[in-house]
Order: sequence, then structure tokens, then C-alpha cells
Amino acid sequence: DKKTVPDLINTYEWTHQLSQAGFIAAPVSCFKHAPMADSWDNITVGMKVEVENTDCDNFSEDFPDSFWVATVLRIAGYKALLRYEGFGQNDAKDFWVNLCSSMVHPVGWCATRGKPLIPPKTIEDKYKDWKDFLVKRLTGARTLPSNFYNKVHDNLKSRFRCDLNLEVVDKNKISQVKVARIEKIVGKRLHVCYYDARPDDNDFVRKEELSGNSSTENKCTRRTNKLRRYCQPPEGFWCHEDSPLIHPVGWAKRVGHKLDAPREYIDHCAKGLRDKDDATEDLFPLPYYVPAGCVPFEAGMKLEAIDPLNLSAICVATVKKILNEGYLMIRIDSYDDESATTSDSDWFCYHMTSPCIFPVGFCEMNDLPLRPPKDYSPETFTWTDYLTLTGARPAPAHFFNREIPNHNFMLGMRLEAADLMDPRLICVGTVSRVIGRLLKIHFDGWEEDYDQWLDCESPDIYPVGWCQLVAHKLEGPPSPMKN
Amino acid sequence: MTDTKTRKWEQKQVQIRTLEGEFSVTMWASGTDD
Repeated sequence: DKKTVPDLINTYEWTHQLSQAGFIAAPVSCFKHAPMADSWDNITVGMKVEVENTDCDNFSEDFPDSFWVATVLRIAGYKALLRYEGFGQNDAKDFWVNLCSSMVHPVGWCATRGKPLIPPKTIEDKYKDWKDFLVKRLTGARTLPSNFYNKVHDNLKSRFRCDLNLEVVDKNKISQVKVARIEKIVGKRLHVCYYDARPDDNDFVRKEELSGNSSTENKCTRRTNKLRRYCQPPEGFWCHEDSPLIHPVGWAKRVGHKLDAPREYIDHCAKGLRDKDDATEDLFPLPYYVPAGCVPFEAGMKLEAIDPLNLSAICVATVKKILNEGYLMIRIDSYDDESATTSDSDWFCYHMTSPCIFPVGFCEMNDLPLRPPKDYSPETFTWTDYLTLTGARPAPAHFFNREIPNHNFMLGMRLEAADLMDPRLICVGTVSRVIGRLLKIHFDGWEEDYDQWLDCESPDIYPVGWCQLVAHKLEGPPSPMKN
Repeated sequence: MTDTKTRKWEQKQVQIRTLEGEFSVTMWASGTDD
């Protein structure tokens, strides 16, 4: 019982929401990085499975556990509403299960283990000949493949292992990456520890170290403090293994990104040496190949970008520096004056193909609020005036990634999402806007200020039931009492 | 046999055991057995 694991105490259960009218979970197949996503379309309503029969006498010496066949009536993420076979239209014993849990089996599983199917007590007298009934109900029906759980198990394995070294965006100085070590892995989410981490290191960006975005610092601190009332204290930094925030050993040197690392690490990389615990490139998603000299962006160009320190805002931004292999250093124009901050400490690295950067006019075209540069108000800001005043050139629209995958996310779909301002937290959320491939994720029960703009292929969003599947705590909506 | 419409489903004999005895039925399983 995963609920007895200390980390999972008070984990949120979707169960009471699943049957509510209008509840729609984003299908597992929408989340490419999620276990079983590539074969989830084969999981269908009407499918038959074998599950524990809880409608029976509590104890029998001959059969300590009892199983029966059930039909999948509804699917919501990894969860399925089941009805025991033979109940007809009677929904009295319907129940929700996680289809990837070890409690659900393909039809035939019981026989391979010598366990007989025993009809539930409610219907045990309904038929005289259960064999005839089962033959009629099961012949031609669909069930799970016999290796379903091997597949689930394989799909849950991370490419990484604990103790590997890698380069991770420094949460306290976003313009640099820092050497870190993988401490723990849960559901392909890596808990990494910076090489110089202090014992009291927290996930959220520390107030005194944030460079010039006071609204974000207050937001992070406020939310974390709220959650801390009923959460374990945060430690280290969490991200998914496909996150663009992590890189192999040697990446910073290769692309020309700032690096914070011990002297011996820098020397090691300079010599092209690798340690057995160094994360190598093959562990990371294949980078988009951009040949040298083929980056059309130029320093000084203006664009619109998701604020890496406040994912609810799309902002006026500037390309500050071109790195190798198509990486760009970008600065959000609404941050404090550069002269008032520590030089380039608030620049952030986006790849030129990132779905989180947009051409000038993207927000206006999609009727989205655009956060203007510092000292401008949304009412008075116009791109035309700003470009004239700054003498800057807008990055042309064809420089940007314009591909829109056929993602199938729709407004109102429910999911589980990492709070990227405190990424050890996975919270219940709702797709509140869909703009092409861009999704706005609303955290249920929280103000809109906490919403996050994420790409439809973000590895930080998961189907309903993912936390339960990987044994990660799920944060429910804040209860009014606790607030 | 494979479902020619989707090529994802395979017909298979599935063993069922009840208190009265054992028998088999023909079902479709999604084709991830390989």
C-alpha cells in the first residue's frame, strides 16, 4: 500500500472528482514522456480485466484472495472505472482503479496462477452456469496483453541512475549551469544536488539572490510557505530527465555557456576526460542540430518569451548573446535595469527552436497579455514605438519554431503538473488555455497568478494517476481551512 | 491472427479457471506481446 510510504502521506486522491459531471482527464497518449503513452490508444472502454473481488466473504481457507472479471466503463488518465461482470446496469459496486497498478490483470492471469474466478456475492445466485456466462461475455472481447505489466515496469525505468554528475541550470543564478549529482529518481524525475549545496538548500529561488523580479520572488516564497504548512521541508532541486534545464558533462564548455564548477571538474572537461559517473550525451534527448554559422538570431533582436522566473507571464525580451549549437541567452525586458543587477546574472538560455520563445506580435495576435518592458504599462506599450525608441530589430517570425504537433489537449482537461517554481511539488491542474502548442496550466484552487505557460510536449505535465503510479506525492487543491 | 483494420489487435486463446473447472475463450489482446 503506497499510502503507507511516509512521502505519500496526505497525497491527493482524484477519486471523488473522477465521477463528477464534466470531468475530463487529458488522455495518457497526450503525454509522450509518460509511461505507456505510445500504446495507450489500445486501452479502450469495454475491455475486460481480472481484478480482486472485494464483494465476497472476508476469509476462505481455500482461497485467501478472490478475483473476478470486470469491464472498463470509463477511462480518465491512468484511472479506469470498472464494473464486475454480471452486474448488468447495476452500478452499486463500480470502482475506480489505476490500470497500471498491480491490482489489475489481463484476463487469463488468474488461471496461470491457479486462482479460480469467484463471482461476487451480490450476483452469485444470478446464474447457474457461470462457465456459459463467461464464455458468452468474454469471447471476442478485448483484454490487456499478457506482458502489460512488464511493459509498465520497463516504461517506468529512468535512463539515468543515482550518483551521475550533470550540468543543471543554477536556480539561484539562471544565467549559469552548475555541476550537480543525482540524489534520487522518482518517476523519471531527478532530484539533483548542486556540488556546493548547503544542507538547508531549498527548491524555490531565494529572495535575496533573485535578480530583479520582485513579483516572482514574493510569489515563490508565498506559495512555498503556504504549502510548507502541510508538506515536508523542501530539499534540493527536481526536474524531469527530459527537462531542457539539464545537460551532459561538458555541455557548457561545448556551447559556450557560463559554468559554476569545481576547478578539477573544469580541468577534467578541458582535457576531454570523462568519469564513470559523468552523464553522457546519449542519456539526453537528441539536441536539435544547428550547424555552425546557421543561427539566424543576432544579439539585440527583440522577441516575446515566457519569463523563466514567472511562467505565468509572456514578456518583451531581448536576445543578449548567441551561443554555439543554436542556444541563445535571452533577457526579459521587465526585469530591473541591467545596471542595477549583477551584469548578466538574469539572462536565461533558450534554444532557438524552443517553443517558449515567440516573434514580436505573438501575444497581440493571440489576444494574450504581454508583460511590457520595465517602466512601461500594458496600456501604453506598443511594439512599434518601443522598437523605434530602442533602435532594435524584431527577430523575424520565420526564425522561430512554428511546428504545432497534433497534441489533442483541450480546454478544461485535467492533469497533474509540476509547480516549476518549486518543482518537487506535483499538483492537480487544468488546461485553461490552448494556443497552438502552448498550454496554460491552472493549478486548481490557486489564483491565476500561479498559472504556468507550458509547451504541449513539456515533460513536467502528467496524466491523472501518474503520481499514484510512480509513488510521488500529489498536491491537491488548497483547502480553505488550511489557507 | 491479426486485426487487419488496425493491425494492433491479436486474437488469442485465454485460459479461464472457475470453481467448476477450466476452459478457454478466444479474446483480442492489443499486440504488444512480442
